[in-house]
Amino acid sequence: PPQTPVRAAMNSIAQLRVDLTSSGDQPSANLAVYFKNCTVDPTEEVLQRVESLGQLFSQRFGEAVGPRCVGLGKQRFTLGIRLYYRVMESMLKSEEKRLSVQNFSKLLNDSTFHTSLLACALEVVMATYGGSTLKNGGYSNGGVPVETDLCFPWILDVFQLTAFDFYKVIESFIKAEPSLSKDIVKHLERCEHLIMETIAWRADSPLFELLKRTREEGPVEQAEPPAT
Amino acid sequence: NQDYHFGLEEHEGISELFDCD
Repeated sequence: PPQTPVRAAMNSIAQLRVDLTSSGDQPSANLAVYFKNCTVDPTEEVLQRVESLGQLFSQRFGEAVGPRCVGLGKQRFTLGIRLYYRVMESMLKSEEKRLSVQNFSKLLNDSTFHTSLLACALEVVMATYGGSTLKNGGYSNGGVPVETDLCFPWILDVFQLTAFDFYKVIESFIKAEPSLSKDIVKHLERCEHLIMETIAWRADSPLFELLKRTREEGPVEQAEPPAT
Repeated sequence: NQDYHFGLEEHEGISELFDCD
């Protein structure tokens, strides 16, 4: 049958569900070992954060799409959680190999890291569901916005996350999850560009404070003169 | 993922990006 935008989106959603069948919505045994190896065990905080962000996500999803769709929001959040745990485990395996350490206490007790990683996983899920509506401009025949309201940078607002922190996880996320489709990788790349070109330079961005601090500490190396 | 422009160096990873060594 001919490939239509709706069929393409349905195939992508089916593929995502298949990819995540083997992943649970709880930390895997391997991930639990990484948590236990930490100086401060982050397990409880991780589970509590997932619970509270799940409630927040479903509530905001319902507000954006309609109160009858809260259940749909929960389903998407569950897929996001599976991807979040799966990517976290893969990232830690690479870090263990690269750094030859098993104690990731600082990283795994960093709330911003977890929130950014979960936001990225949810962005992948939302972009997979929103694929068909994005391509036709995001409007149904009646001119009512569909799904686009839920696409990036919506998730940053829901989780009160700065674009700068979200940006940090994108590349490692793509490296850690080789099953991501070409379209999703392109979508994440577009998010990166949007952050770099616009969002990271908004007045409330933490980037200005970081730049100021770097300047006060003195330049580490001489910058090259700008090219024409 | 081969179309993605990877920018991180070999010695950089998520730990460095969140300031933990």
